[in-house]
Amino acid sequence: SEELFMDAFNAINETFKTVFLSLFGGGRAELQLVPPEEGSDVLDSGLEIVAQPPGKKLQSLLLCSGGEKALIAAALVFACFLVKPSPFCVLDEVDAPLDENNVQRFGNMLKDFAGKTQFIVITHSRPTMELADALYGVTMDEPGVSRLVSVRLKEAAEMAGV
Amino acid sequence: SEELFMDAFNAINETFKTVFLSLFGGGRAELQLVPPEEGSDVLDSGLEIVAQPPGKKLQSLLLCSGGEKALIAAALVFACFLVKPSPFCVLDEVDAPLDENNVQRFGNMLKDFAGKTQFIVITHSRPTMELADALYGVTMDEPGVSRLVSVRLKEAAEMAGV
Amino acid sequence: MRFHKLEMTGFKSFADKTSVTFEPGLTAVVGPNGCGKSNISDGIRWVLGEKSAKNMRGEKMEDVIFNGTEVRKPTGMAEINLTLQDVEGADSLGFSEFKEITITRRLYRSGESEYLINKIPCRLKDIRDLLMDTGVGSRAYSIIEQGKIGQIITSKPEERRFIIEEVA
Amino acid sequence: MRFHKLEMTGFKSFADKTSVTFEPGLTAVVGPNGCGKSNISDGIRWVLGEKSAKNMRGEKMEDVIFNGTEVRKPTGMAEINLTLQDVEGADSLGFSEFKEITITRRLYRSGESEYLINKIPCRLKDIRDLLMDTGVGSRAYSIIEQGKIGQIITSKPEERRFIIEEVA
Ligand SMILES: Nc1ncnc2c1ncn2[C@@H]1O[C@H](COP(=O)(O)OP(=O)(O)OP(=O)(O)O)[C@@H](O)[C@H]1O
Ligand SMILES: Nc1ncnc2c1ncn2[C@@H]1O[C@H](COP(=O)(O)OP(=O)(O)OP(=O)(O)O)[C@@H](O)[C@H]1O
Ligand SMILES: [Mg+2]
Ligand SMILES: [Mg+2]
Repeated sequence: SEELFMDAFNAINETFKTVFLSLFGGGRAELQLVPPEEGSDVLDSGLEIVAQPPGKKLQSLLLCSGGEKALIAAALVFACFLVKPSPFCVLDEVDAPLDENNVQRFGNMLKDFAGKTQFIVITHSRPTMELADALYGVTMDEPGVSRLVSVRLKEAAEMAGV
Repeated sequence: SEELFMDAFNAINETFKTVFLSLFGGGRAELQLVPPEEGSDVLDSGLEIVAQPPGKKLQSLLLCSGGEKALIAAALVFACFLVKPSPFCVLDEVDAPLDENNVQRFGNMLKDFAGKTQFIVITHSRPTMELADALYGVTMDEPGVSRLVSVRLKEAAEMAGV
Repeated sequence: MRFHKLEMTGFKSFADKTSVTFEPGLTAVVGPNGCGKSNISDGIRWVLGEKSAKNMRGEKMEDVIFNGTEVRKPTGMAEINLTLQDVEGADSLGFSEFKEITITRRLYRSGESEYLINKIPCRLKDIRDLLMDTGVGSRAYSIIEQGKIGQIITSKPEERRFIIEEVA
Repeated sequence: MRFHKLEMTGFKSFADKTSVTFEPGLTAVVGPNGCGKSNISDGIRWVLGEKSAKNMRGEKMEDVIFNGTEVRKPTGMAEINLTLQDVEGADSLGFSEFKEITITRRLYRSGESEYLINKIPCRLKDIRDLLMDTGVGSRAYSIIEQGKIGQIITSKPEERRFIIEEVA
């Protein structure tokens, strides 16, 4: 099982590097396995993430901004999907901390993946709605009771107010 | 000091009720003091928040949505300012989880308070920018180095892409 | 394997029977604050076998049953049906000849729960086994809750290890 | 009392001397991800006497000093000046006749820090006392960090008590 673990780690690390590059449009990132103590089992090690947004120095994840953290996390999730595709994925307002450029890059990547994986994306942002194959609006016309209506882009944008 | 504590609690509770009403446009809310054990000191009790968005039943805070939680927290912060005004307040993307209607109500409330308190608001949302008395854009033209420029609304909206 | 339809009755704010048909590709869900969007994501997590009330944003599992409004009474049961299509490799339960499988989960106010596959009562373990074979497997990185996207980054290194383990 | 100007040099991503003039009312700060908006809010928290590196999103306090880029060297010091106007009741340090007070905080790579009020060296305690008198006081609910607005609601009841204590 140690072999399986290392194979998975190496595969995810390779894809994480390329996914990071296309989401950030530059810079570099990698995953590192950190054994808790010297000589302990690789299966017990922690996963360290090292990320360097374009033009910046290598820095601790703590110093990253809200949007940068969301984008790094998205890169990791997408990397896992590339190695072990999941038939579906639900993303609940993952694009909320992103600025316009990053929402576009994120949306384009979603589109690339939407061939293999079904995505259900809850969003307030217009660029993400525009990419959808199907759009649903949730309303509470009767207070406290949710209803679902299938909407067109124009109505969806009105519901979200964008 | 027990007297001071209770005075503060009662004052905040009264204002919290009215602020909640204008932020949510209905419903009701209140604060409750919960002693940790029977008969213990009031100064050791916890603060419970009870909120009922318009048209809904009274429910635990856990069941509230992301936007509802942000709005309840904002109501509590504003209530504290009414009782003990602070000369300044910094809000970092507090409007991110809010939909269009709630961003408007939140912005209007900020405007009401901006008479007594100076607000510094970091935001991506256009309605909040439109209310500002002064607008600053932060850029990183030189990668990794931040600069500040004073901008007009049109430029600010472009920087945030809205 | 792909999701075809989700049908919720009496689950959280979905008091009346409500169904969502999923398309291949990208389905977007929009709406104002508090209208019930995240409840849909909770519904998917629940029908796939979620055991923790905390992950359902509640204190006890009964919190998922429609609790009433100012004018409606609470219901006695929550039910969700999830229909999957093109299911490969579902041999473990002898469903391989079906191209369409419907998973059902019910919870009554009494605390009793029922699980069904294509209307045949089964155990939660059977649903989990079925999902394991079809690659839907664990949901660690397939359902990202609201506000939690940054948590993968800010958690401790040993907590992040599970991501590799899921894939291995 | 009101904020007039914030001047940052070598603080986080503000390598060169950068100043922000605050207006009465509402000042909005905008810009793309990672450009340095939240660093301004960290700067205000820092010059007002923040002691915890964790609240500055770092591991050690030296993390606030500009760390260099691919083409610039790290600086040796971080400095922030905050100018306050119409300060009432600042008698504790004999500043009551000044209508304008500038608070300065510096940190050197060596770990040494300096605090000044109107260019006169003082201790951190003096700055805290000055702020107490002017009502800027504690910052528990005056600085809401990014992503933390919901935390007031999701924390435990005894953790929320501090809000009442601040006001009392
Ligand atoms: N068991 C239940 N019975 C009735 N209503 C419920 C139940 N559980 C949750 N709710 C309702 O669901 C609402 C929250 O819905 P949800 O979290 O899906 O909102 P949302 O659309 O995601 O909003 P946001 O945009 O703010 O994130 C709550 O206001 C609550 O009233
Ligand atoms: N000591 C330091 N030296 C140099 N750069 C630093 C230092 N500390 C933080 N930074 C930089 O500041 C950036 C983060 O800035 P900040 O958190 O203010 O972004 P932001 O504008 O709030 O973005 P978002 O919209 O994503 O929240 C990081 O990318 C990091 O490179
Ligand atoms: Mg939600
Ligand atoms: Mg920020």
